[in-house]
Amino acid sequence: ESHLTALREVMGVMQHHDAITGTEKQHVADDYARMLYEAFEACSANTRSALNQLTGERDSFKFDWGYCKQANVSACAMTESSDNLVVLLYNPLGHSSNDFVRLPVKEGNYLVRNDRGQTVRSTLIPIPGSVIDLPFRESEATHELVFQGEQVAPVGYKSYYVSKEESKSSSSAAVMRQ
Amino acid sequence: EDNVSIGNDHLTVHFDENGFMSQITIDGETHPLKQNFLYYEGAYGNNEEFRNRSSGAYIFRPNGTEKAVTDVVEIQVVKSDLVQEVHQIFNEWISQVIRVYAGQEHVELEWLVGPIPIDDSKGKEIISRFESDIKSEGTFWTDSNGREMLRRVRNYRETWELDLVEPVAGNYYPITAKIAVEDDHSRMAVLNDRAQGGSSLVDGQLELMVHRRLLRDDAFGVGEALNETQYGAGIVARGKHWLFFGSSQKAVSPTLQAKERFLQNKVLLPSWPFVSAVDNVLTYDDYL
Repeated sequence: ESHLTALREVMGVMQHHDAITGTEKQHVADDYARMLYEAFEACSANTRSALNQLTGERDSFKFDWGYCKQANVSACAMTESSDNLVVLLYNPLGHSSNDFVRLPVKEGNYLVRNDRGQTVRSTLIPIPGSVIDLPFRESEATHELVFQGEQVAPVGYKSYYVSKEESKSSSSAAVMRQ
Repeated sequence: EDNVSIGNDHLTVHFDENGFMSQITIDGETHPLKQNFLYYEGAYGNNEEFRNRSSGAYIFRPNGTEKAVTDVVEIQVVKSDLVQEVHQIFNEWISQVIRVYAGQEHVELEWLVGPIPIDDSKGKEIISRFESDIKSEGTFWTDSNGREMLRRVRNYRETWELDLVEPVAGNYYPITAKIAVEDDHSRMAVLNDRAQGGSSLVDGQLELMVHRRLLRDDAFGVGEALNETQYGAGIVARGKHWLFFGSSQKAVSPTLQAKERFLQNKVLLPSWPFVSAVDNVLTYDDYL
């Protein structure tokens, strides 16, 4: 409850007219970013707990679920450095969704499988050079692994197992033309 | 030197010989549809009189008309079964990916703008502009904080005689979810992922302001120029626009507006992806 209240309080501050419109001084904007970050981090513990309860196998998940804060520069330390990942999609809408997922990864062959033992169609798309060359981006990801979530239930979730493979019979490489 | 196009079963987006988006084909009909990045230079005033304020955090006040950032765009085309993309480089500080996913009825544009250069000592306000042949007759629609669409008429206010001395800024409106134009045949709508200023300054056109960097305070109270920096350089912004183009006929079911509304829900409340590294912890069989 204290974690949730931290974010509630920050969201209260964010309703100030200067925060809404961006007419605050720069050091105030920086402070707003700090407050949001800390509250967001606190609530990640609640998110992890909720996910473990949703999946019903509380003891089997010994690892941390993460939502990458570097996604806006197509970077994620977890997806680009692990050979095996579980990706969970939570759909907050009141109707089913089939969003596409883009995971920053190194070049390679990846296999995406669902919870019914089926291979999910996926492809590797190069990250644009203008993103890779951003001076503050610290990432080894050169590509994004793209696949489509399949009819994720309203206010429900679906999970996928992503593994890096030796063979080339997994993710399809996109055809590129300059 | 071939004609470049990307698409799926529903639509095809065409590019001209200079790398700009130029046309869209939907239901067998091809319509002109250009997209480009342009910028306004921010006005510099002395801030002593109401009509002589600088462009700043509170007010958008361009100094004259817009300028295109380039005449030629460098492009790279990436095609796969799931998604087709054109990666565009407009200049050293503006690039964009235009993509069409399999089965989707919209076009996604992911723009990257910044750091906006100021070595010429001029503040700049960058826009993405879409040009179509829709005969909108001065009318366009903007959302009201994600809810109903409000009808806007260029150079006009409903409750008083308007003498507009700022023809660009005076026609700008807040866009928090969608802006659209239409005529009896066609409709074009652009959804955005954050609050932006937007307008339709010419019939058939839509524009959204994606980034701004200004060097003077506008004297409305903040006391600072809107000149954000990160790691010693101007800030870089990355975001998305989602473009719908199609028939404006209300007899078609579902209407384009209904599709836009569903997409608005999907893009503003997308699925949350959580990832977990399971090396040496969980095999696929364990996961099953």
